Amino acid sequence: MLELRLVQGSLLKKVLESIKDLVNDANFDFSSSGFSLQSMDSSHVALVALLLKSEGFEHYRCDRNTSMGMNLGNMSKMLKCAGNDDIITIKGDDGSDTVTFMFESPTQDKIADFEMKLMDIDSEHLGIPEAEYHAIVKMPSAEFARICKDLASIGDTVVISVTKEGVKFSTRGDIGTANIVLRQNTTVDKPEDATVIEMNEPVSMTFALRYMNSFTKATPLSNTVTISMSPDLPVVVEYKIAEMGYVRFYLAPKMEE
Amino acid sequence: VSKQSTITKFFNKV
Repeated sequence: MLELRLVQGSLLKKVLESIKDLVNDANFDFSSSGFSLQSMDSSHVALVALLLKSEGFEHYRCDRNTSMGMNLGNMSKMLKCAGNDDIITIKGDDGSDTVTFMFESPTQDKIADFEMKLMDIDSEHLGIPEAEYHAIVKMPSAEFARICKDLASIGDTVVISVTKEGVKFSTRGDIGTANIVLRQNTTVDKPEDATVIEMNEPVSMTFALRYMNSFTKATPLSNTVTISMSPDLPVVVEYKIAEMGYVRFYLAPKMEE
Repeated sequence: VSKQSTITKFFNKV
């Protein structure tokens, strides 16, 4: 028996919108502490890790650990049928080959249930090691999205360099080059507008902008984004989901031959 | 020339 009631149903809608274009289908792993998902894109260049903790749900019941394979495109189609103010409940029964999404309007005058077929997914689970990163940049998520979009109109890859001067995003393409430098800025009215650069050692890495732009679909989930880099590891682009968990995107770097 | 690496180069299966 599985029953999860999320009053802020729009969060789940936003989560799906942020990952459905990167990953076609994935296993959702439910346990008593919450649910998680880990999946690579089809080319194994990027990995998404999602965590939603049980504390964030108004009601959370998961009698035994269970894994449900879902097509994210189909799940997104169903969740799009929920209103932004709707309460969403996820229900499942042991051994069933379907999952039910129930949508309740805030005034309880409209109740809908959508039953979705589950699928068997043979996915490999990767161990993500704890790491000390050379540099961690926390910045407004809208600013990061703007930079990735702007640079993608010039080039295909971005070089992200962190020095004590700041963080530099650079690209080059047929029409020319672009460099955007952000300096640490903590003298802002609202903490979410700050750019905070923690640097243990300078780092410079190259990434495909196509993936970075895909990650920025998570922008509605959080006002801030955290970018963690070490030369020998995939970059981590993390959007925290208030008091519930996170969506983390890992992107393998482009490396010199 | 830089080449796109993959996640599995860095993270192992568990």
